[in-house]
Amino acid sequence: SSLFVYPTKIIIKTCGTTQLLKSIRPLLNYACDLGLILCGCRYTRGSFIFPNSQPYPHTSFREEVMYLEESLPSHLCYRKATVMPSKLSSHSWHVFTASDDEESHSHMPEESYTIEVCMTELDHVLARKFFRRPNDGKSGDSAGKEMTEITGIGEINPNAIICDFAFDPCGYSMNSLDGDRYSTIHVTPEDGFSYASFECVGSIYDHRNNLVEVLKKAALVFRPATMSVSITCAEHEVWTRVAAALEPLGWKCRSCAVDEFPTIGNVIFQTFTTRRK
Amino acid sequence: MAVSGFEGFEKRLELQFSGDDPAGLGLRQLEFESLEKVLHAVQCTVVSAVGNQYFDSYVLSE
Repeated sequence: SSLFVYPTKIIIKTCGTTQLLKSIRPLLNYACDLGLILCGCRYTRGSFIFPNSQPYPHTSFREEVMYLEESLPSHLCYRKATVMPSKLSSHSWHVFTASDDEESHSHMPEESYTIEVCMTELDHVLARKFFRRPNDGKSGDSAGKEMTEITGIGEINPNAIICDFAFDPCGYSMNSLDGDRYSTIHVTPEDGFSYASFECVGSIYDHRNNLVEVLKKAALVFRPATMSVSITCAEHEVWTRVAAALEPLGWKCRSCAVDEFPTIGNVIFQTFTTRRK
Repeated sequence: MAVSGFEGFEKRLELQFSGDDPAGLGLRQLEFESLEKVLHAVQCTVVSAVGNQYFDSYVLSE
């Protein structure tokens, strides 16, 4: 799980049975003490593998939306909640946004995008690299650094500062910082419910191959049988580069859905599976 | 698929704020203790942290 704190933005991403939405009220109180006013909220997630294990308010998307509606101040009056479908019943994308301004792009630079990748059924050999050796005597930081190196994660963006951690007996989390941009990776490597996520931010004005190269590198660290890619961006064009990056490597695009949200622009949700599937 | 196991799929929340802050630090002024209280509500803790001139990043348990 990860937390990013910018002067006027906070991003929290948590897995397991954490009750993420319960952070909203205390965060709003602390921000208010600093003279900051909430102007936008975005909540996203994929489909849980074990939905029945989730505690309130994450028992269903409907419950989550109700909790969000009650927790957010009334001036965030432009609200939208959608489940974006895919051809894979286990991969849907849940999106809730709220804003104080109907105008698109007012809180997000028009050129910036966020990519959230969810990968399941990781390659067994590659997933083994995220298990620690029993009694390795290492700290989580030290074991994390080793995983970053041996898996090739450190090469995804060689210019970034990396903060990594290996859990015991298995699992890995990494945040990277490159100027004002973050990226993050989280891995649950156990057979039967293996999962990895990759998330980064970028600009449509970056060198055209940046997105393609980063996505390729991240996908090849895990070689998942199935992955979903969600892009939040003011304009549509970025998503065409995703299939161009992944199809030559053996993943086939199975579905693509697009929806528009107040302030943040478009969310494009694509799913991919290996051709053998 | 396993009957039960660790849920990898994350929930992601992004909150955007506005306001006048001459120093420009905004939310970065929050005491670590305050962040810990927020994370306590979520049921996780900080295991590692690093920051640069633009933002602070924390790796969390779970």
